[in-house]
Amino acid sequence: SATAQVVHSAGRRFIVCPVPEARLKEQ
Amino acid sequence: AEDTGVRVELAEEDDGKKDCIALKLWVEDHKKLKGKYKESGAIEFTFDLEKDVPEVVAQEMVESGFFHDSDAKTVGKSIRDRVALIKWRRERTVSAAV
Repeated sequence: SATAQVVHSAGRRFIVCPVPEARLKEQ
Repeated sequence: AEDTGVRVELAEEDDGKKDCIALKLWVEDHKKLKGKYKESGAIEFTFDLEKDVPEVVAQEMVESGFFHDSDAKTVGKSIRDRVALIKWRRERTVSAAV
């Protein structure tokens, strides 16, 4: 699955990924 | 922990040793957020249990465009609660071993 990456100016990397499937099934 | 509408979980198994752990955060109940958030999925990030401050990481998420400024406190609290639980579990594991 596709993921996107955002790097904050402080250097921290945020990776956007799918919400865990197990949680989706619960909703 | 209080239900903030924002879920934070471990993105990897905690070996109980590493200071830097991977966490995954996503919005479970958008009605609990005040501002608009970027509805793109879960956000995975690393968190240093010794050095990082949950509220600062939350602010970085705001500045990166994931959340509105008005929700920084909620996101920070969600991260803080999860980090506290991870630390508590680690302490309990150490105590049990002793």
